[in-house]
Amino acid sequence: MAVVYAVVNQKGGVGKTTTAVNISAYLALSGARVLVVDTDPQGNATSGLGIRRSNIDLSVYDVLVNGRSVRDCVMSCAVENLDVLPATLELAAAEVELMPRISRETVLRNALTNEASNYDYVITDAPPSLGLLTLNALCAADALILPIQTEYFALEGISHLVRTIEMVRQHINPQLEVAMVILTMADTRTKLAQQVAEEVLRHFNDRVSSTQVPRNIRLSEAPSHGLPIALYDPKSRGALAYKKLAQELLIDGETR
Amino acid sequence: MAVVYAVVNQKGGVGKTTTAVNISAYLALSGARVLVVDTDPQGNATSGLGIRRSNIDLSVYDVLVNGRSVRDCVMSCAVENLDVLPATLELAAAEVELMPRISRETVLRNALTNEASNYDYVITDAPPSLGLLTLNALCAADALILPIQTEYFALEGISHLVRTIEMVRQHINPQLEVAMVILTMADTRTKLAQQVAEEVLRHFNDRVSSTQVPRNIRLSEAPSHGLPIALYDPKSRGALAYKKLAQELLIDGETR
Ligand SMILES: Nc1ncnc2c1ncn2[C@@H]1O[C@H](COP(=O)(O)OP(=O)(O)OP(=O)(O)O)[C@@H](O)[C@H]1O
Ligand SMILES: Nc1ncnc2c1ncn2[C@@H]1O[C@H](COP(=O)(O)OP(=O)(O)OP(=O)(O)O)[C@@H](O)[C@H]1O
Ligand SMILES: [Mg+2]
Ligand SMILES: [Mg+2]
Repeated sequence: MAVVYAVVNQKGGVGKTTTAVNISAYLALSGARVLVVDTDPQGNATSGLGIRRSNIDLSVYDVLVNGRSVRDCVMSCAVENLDVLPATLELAAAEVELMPRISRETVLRNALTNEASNYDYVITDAPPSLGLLTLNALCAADALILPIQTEYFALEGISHLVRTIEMVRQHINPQLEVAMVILTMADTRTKLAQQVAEEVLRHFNDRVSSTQVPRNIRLSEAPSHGLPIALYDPKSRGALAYKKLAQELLIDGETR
Repeated sequence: MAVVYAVVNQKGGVGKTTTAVNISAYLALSGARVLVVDTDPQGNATSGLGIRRSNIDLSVYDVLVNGRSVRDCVMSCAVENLDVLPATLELAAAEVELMPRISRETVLRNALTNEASNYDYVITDAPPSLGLLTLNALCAADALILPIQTEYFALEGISHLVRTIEMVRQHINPQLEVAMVILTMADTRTKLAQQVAEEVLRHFNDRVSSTQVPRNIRLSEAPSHGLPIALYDPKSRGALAYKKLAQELLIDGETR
């Protein structure tokens, strides 16, 4: 049975995709069978793993809107043991198309239930909003990974995020919890980063990983080569951070 | 008659709010009467200009959903000549509530028409998506400001953004054009930033401002004090860049 994690935060540009792609790659390289589900119409997780838009036939849109099975739509990628349920631009229309459906928030969860035996881990990358695509990711998840950038605006959005998670827990997915909070693009020398880190610790205490992801240009270069950092520059500071985070997630996964 | 600019890009964290807040502040300090419209439920432009959530009575939600006038809802802020139409979390519900309305894309445009004589410039900050709130910003605008982060993922979203702008131009707002493209968080030393800059120039040629905004920690510190950079650290590299960009926008504004 797969453990399903969703990487969510409605604040934009905080490292959701970078976290989803790189933790997934290290999990797969350690031997686990992993599926990355890209629920962002931008399709950054899809291209970050080297899948070109022109090669995509069926996508997550077909699963959510046209009732196709996950198995029909997944693609392999640059990493062994790692499959991707790709996103394309047409996914942008899914929010409107799903809106009138009965239990529109649980379409993804139902689709993944049939696939659970094929994977050990499912990691979902969500878009920067709290709309229907992110709600589907929250409802399908067993637990959450929250990347939080060590910046003031990123801090502001936490209470909104926590409230939404609470709402999903009460109405649809009672077991949902925050598995890991990751401080991203952390420059520990700045006062702002320290202040944000302290505030995040107050909110989430022991769920905040002691492994912070430093700002590291190699992380932002890797996607232009369609590779996770594990294959692009495994000795970089960014790679070492995500390798450690993947190991921490393996430990969390065993408790689920 | 006010010139209305919208700051848009569906990619998250590229500097939309930082651009909207800081250009607006310099325009206001130069003597122009400016209104910032915050259409992002995160409300970062609102808090970035020092307005606390607890002080907000009526907001952009009331304009869009409850038919209140802009004049009833605007608030003054830390900068003279600068008013803010604030955003609150309840704005997140506006996308769903506006969905069934006739000409739901032009609600903001109609509301601003009555206000146009009170301001010289209206600057709208959009959320990281291409949903109904961003569509309202696009339909209300005379011209667009596109912040583009010099990163690979930010590049990927350009074609999607351009296609959406084209659609709005064809169906709803025929005069809409891109006034200015700004390269943000630009670290000119990295090869990636140079590659992205070249690609952006290929797409937008003379609309790309020669003023790039460097990565500058003071820009990300200013919002935690509720101040635009012009009041927080006017001699910083970030301040000088936005001051220049505001001057360039004044020249563009005179042509409209
Ligand atoms: N630790 C890091 N160091 C340097 N650059 C990073 C780091 N993490 C992410 N980036 C870069 O910062 C940008 C934002 O990261 P990313 O796209 O992963 O965030 P996101 O939260 O998924 O954004 P969105 O909200 O648009 O989905 C990307 O260009 C990415 O390559
Ligand atoms: N030139 C810069 N140098 C350093 N930090 C910056 C710069 N521009 C923006 N920032 C910081 O980067 C983060 C992202 O910027 P900002 O919030 O303005 O982007 P956005 O596009 O409005 O994000 P969203 O998509 O969530 O609305 C913020 O924490 C901001 O303070
Ligand atoms: Mg992303
Ligand atoms: Mg913003």
